[in-house]
Amino acid sequence: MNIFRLLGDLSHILAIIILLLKIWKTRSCAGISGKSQILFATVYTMRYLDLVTTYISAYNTFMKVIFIATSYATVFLIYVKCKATYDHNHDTFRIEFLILPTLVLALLINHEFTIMEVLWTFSIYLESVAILPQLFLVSKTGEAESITSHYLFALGSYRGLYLLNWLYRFYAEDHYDLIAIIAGLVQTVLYCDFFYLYITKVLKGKKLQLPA
Amino acid sequence: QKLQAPHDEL
Repeated sequence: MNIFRLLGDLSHILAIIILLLKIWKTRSCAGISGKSQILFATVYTMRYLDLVTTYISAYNTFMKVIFIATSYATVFLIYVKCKATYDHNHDTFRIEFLILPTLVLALLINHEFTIMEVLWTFSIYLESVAILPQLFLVSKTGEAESITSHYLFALGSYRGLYLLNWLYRFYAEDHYDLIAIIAGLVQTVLYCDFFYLYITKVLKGKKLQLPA
Repeated sequence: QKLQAPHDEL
């Protein structure tokens, strides 16, 4: 564990808490893509199957359980509890266009052709693009509430911090995992446009509004 | 390359 990974994990958990609190407090999931949240719940389920086979540390187990539980809670809030406020007219990204290619890629490019390893790889590839329905929704409506922007910023920072973690581990521990690194790079790049708008607008107190 | 098996990151 190094500082970058810890900060990355904290930023990841912060993003999830921001989103859950926003929906819970306002009893509204307007502006939130339920499809992205379904993809994230899929990602954690596929990746953390090793909870039952491999013990790494108490921290690792605790965080995995939290990620799985909170991702399902978020999906439940959007599709059941706050269903009336769900923006389904704008949340129209076809997730099969993300699921199928990442699944095929995971079958083709993986560390080892076993069920657990292919599913782990699938989760890594799928996570890298899972935010696209959310970014698509924001681009369709042309704006995002500040709280949604904070959520996206925390979520984008998480993989960015992991990139620093991987750089650190490469030099300090002679350890690297190309699948995670390349997917993490793709994931971080997808947020770049948003990061720019967040820094130039949201941090100056303005609402995130896309140029017409 | 040292394989990440088990995967120790989140």
